[in-house]
Amino acid sequence: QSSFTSIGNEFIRLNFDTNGFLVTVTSDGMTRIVNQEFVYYEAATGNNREFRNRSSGAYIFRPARDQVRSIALQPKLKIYRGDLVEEVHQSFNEWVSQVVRVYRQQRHAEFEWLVGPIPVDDGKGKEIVSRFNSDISNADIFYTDSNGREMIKRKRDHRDTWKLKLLEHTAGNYYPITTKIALEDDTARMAILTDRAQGGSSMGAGSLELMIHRRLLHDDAFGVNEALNETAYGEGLVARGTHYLIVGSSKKNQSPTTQAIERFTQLQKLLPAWSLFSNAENISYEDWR
Amino acid sequence: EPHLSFLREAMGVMQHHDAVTGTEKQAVAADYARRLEVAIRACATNTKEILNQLTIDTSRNTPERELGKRERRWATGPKKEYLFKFETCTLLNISSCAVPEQADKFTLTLYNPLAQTVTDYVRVPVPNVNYIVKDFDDVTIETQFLPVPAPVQDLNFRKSSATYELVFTATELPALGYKSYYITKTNGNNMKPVPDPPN
Repeated sequence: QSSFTSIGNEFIRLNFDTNGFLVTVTSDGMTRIVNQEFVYYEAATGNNREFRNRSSGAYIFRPARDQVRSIALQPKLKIYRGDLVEEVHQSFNEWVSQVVRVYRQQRHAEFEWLVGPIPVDDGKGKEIVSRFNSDISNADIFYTDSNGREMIKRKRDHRDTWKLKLLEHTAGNYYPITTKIALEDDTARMAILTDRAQGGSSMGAGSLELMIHRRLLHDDAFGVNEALNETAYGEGLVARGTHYLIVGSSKKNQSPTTQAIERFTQLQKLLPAWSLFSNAENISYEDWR
Repeated sequence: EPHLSFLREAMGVMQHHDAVTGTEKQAVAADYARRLEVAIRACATNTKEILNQLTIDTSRNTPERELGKRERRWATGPKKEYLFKFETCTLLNISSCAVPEQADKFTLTLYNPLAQTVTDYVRVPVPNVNYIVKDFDDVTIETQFLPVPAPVQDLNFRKSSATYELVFTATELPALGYKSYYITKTNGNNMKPVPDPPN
């Protein structure tokens, strides 16, 4: 019984353990292991002389090694509860934090991450990834969207039309995600919706990951002749965005199916209502009505 | 039309593979952002014109008999027509917006671009926790206040006086339609959000 707190509603409930990490998700009458963590790949620094020795840069994603580095072992938590929404504010370190929230009567959880300035005083570029690990037996198969529409079936270390020999194991398994990445087995399905195009993959059993920020120190010699090292106010850029997690049954004979929930959530999050503000200091409520 | 054409041209420039993939130089990326910001701001005029026209048409076309007893009392004499500014906030995604941060009374109009009715939650960045939200039917909407998470990295980069987010539910936004809410600062002293006691 390590889980010590949970947020959620009648449709989805997220359980966090004593270390402050998400550990399980309860949805559709089942509880599955789902944990979320921030990790990073160290960027490769090549001499750019021959093709195989290019640095990771604006045109290519090329980690120095396949192993990821962990960012924090025990995020600090603050939990806020109310009638409309419950939130867990996680602070991993001084440049990574996140708010996990579940609104009343909604079937998805929001992960609003805030990353940056990425420290590079060790002289190494870093590529930050949000990784969701589950106990779903997806048999190395996962699905990535094609421009927000059809889902393309992917299999790790495999291509359908030729015998693959991967020289860059991680980069060779990364795909463009415009709005959604998902995996399933015959009982459960996990999908993550993005609020912008990102690189993504499934680098392990039951695991999905999305690259949310990069800060690189070397040009990759593909033309721009500049390292991807965006700054603001003289520091590395701070990026903020949201992932939407949907976990549910993979059965197709229930209504609404998990895929239907994904589609409606995607439509509503990618084409949200426009907020237009007007100062009303000079008009009373009655007149306004 | 000139504003829309300007935005069309800016979006035309954004079809370049560098703009799509982010392989342009930093200075060029900054110029792309500048072009888009100027063009979107120029089209705010269009949004304002159209929404004002919509709101005036709605108020003109609501026949007296359809107004409830309460409205009839208020609908006396010639209707005053207000032109609202309907400002968009391009920094809402980092919890920053001038109108709710500075005004004691403001309206929020939500335009639903989908062809289906939508109910969603709204987050408005505000400097404190004393606000009430009313809809056009004189109903006070349930609200909740949450602190804007202010980790260290945010302090240097988010120039905003908003320390809380006002959350409420916008129910049944009509397809391709809008709904407005009237938000007022009160003298009350609502409870500030308090986190669970540490475990």
